[in-house]
Amino acid sequence: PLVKDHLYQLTMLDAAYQHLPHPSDSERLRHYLPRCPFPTPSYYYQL
Amino acid sequence: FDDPPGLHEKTENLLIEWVNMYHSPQAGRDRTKAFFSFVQYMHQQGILKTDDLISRFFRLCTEMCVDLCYRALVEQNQSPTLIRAKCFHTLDAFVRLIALLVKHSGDSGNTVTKINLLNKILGIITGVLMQDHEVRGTEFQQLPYHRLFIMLFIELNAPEPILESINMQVLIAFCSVFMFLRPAKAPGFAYAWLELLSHRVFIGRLLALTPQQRGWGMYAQLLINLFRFLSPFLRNAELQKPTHLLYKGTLRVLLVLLHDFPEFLCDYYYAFCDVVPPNCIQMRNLILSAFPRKMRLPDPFTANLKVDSLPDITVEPRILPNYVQMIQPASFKKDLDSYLQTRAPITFLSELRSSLQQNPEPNSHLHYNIPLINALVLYVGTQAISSIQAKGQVTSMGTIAPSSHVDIFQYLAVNLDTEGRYLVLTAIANQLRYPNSHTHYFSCCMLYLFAQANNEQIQEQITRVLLERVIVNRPHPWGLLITFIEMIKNPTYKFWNHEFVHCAPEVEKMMEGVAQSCL
Amino acid sequence: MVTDQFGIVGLLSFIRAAMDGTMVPAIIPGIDLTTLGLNLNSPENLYSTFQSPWAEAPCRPQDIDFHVPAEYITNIYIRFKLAPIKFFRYGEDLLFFLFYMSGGDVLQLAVAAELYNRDWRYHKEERTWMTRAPGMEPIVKTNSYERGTYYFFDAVKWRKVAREFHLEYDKLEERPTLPSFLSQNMNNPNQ
Repeated sequence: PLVKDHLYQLTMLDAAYQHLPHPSDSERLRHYLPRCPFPTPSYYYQL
Repeated sequence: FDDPPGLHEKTENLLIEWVNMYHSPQAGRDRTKAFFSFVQYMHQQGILKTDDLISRFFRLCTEMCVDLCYRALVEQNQSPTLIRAKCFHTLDAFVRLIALLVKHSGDSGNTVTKINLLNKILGIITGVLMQDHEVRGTEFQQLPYHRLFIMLFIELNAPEPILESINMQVLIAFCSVFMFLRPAKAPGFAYAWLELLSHRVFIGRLLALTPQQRGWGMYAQLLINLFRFLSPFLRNAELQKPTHLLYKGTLRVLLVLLHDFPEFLCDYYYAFCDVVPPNCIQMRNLILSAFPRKMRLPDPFTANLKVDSLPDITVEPRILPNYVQMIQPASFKKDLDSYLQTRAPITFLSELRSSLQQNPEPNSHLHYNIPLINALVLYVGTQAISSIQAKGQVTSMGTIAPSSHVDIFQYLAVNLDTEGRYLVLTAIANQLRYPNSHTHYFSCCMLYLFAQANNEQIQEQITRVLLERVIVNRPHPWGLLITFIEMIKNPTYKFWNHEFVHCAPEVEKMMEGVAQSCL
Repeated sequence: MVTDQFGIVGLLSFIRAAMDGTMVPAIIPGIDLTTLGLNLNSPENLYSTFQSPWAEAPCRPQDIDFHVPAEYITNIYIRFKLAPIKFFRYGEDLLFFLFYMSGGDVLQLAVAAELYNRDWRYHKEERTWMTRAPGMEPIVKTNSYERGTYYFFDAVKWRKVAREFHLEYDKLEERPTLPSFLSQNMNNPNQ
């Protein structure tokens, strides 16, 4: 079983999991064509 | 505490002023002029009068930027893209202010003033983060701090002469901050933390661009913190989604390192294996699979591969850090050296077991000092190699024994319980990497222990330690494959005659499947 | 034999738990690392296009920032003079460029809708855009398929290529469904 400290870490990790970093968080702001991720069909080219 | 009256309003006004300047086209045309006039304004407001005021100013700015982000993040009717744009509008301006202040602090040649200021500001941001993390708990948001750190890092790594002259100190400053904010300390920041560590600019600076690999040690230490954090959750092997994602992200980063900087993994494999839990087989295999880029590995599946005659087999690999220091206490090391040289005192072996054991932590099944076992195994092996070479011999099944070194391995294999034996054999298997003198010696050692075992349980556990590494998904270290292939192929070892090979239909099928792949 | 977790039986019970789904197989048999979105055979460094530990693909070229002379950063001066993005104004070449460069982005979807408006259709199996060759009616036409000469957009050669093809209608993508904030703009060319 996890000790108290590890349980706390897991709780905090779970909370952070609800709002993960996004790649655009590390990129400069793009005003004209900002990155706007959207689930496109799997048969479209992704790369 | 006790901010001077009016400082909050002054700071807010200054920050608003700066953000407007940053985003105005006029300021963009002549950034330096705008910055210097702003610094004059700060002077007039008394902000730069004392060290204390400067610290409070940055603390208040950080808190204001963070508060703004929290307010934006709770807005429900806006897209994530717009929310982020709102947050970054102020954060990026603040980062630019910090970068300019650092760059222009003191004379152009005075690096100390610049780095002192940077360390102060990074410390302030870190302090605000930790307080926020503690106070808000599960409501803590990584975004503002992540943005501050990464954009500041990118700004301070621009290819400008002033910044190049302080680059090493800048890297040290950021690594110190990331060490402090390691996941065990700020678990709510863990995902952003790994994102920072794996950013292409950060990796590029620490591992590729800094001369003489001076960034490697710091990066290794950061990874060790990551493995340490994951360890208790991975030991349980039942991964919840958050830990599974962090684990998968770690594997991605390790794959990048394996592809781009295999020598880094080669150098620090020992330190990593000390903290990766024993059941994290694929992650460990990934680390152990690294080999120097200039090396061409012979195909381990080649029939009649003469490992003894490979030229690299006599080359000693580099290992960091100094694992010999891990053999403690000093009296134990002294007795160990004495035994290796003279096989005395006789009581050394019988006391060895208790030296390797420890009182288990609460709720932990681990009864052994794993770092000590790892250090002992590697040290004894390297001493054995030196001893063989000193006699003008080459390492082979015929020259590794008889020796005091193999005596120790045999004693441990025979007399430890199943857990201890498993850990010792794991420590030996951790040396089965690319062709080098350690891989060759420990491969011979493992096969010798199998052949000479007086007890089928020893052979079973040797098989277990090797098999678990072979059956996981790729990659597999070269030394592991050649040792396992030799064990199942060479009739000397009578591998297929053992009961444990046929103990269950799944085991038999697994063994045959692996053998078919290998042979 | 060893009967605890440190022998073959211990390993077997571990494997069984992974196989029957009572344990996430992240540890045994581990993850197929070739499915993590990294080109492990790449002759180039991976770190320079590494997007994120949670991303399934590397960076797109347009996402990688480089330090450029300050004079190149012109958006701040001209942003209010730039024409708004209206896909109906753009040529096919630009639309295809945006489609192939914007994987996983709403832009890809928006461009796909505009191509659909111009009678291009996306073939889900061929994974390519196609349209009827002008003036060339199908040789065979039924309720479920037709056969004739069509233009295919070859993204490798970057040109339209004509060829005969047996086209089954159910292999074509329907009109792309846009999120509401985008469809308002798309449906009114005057906006």
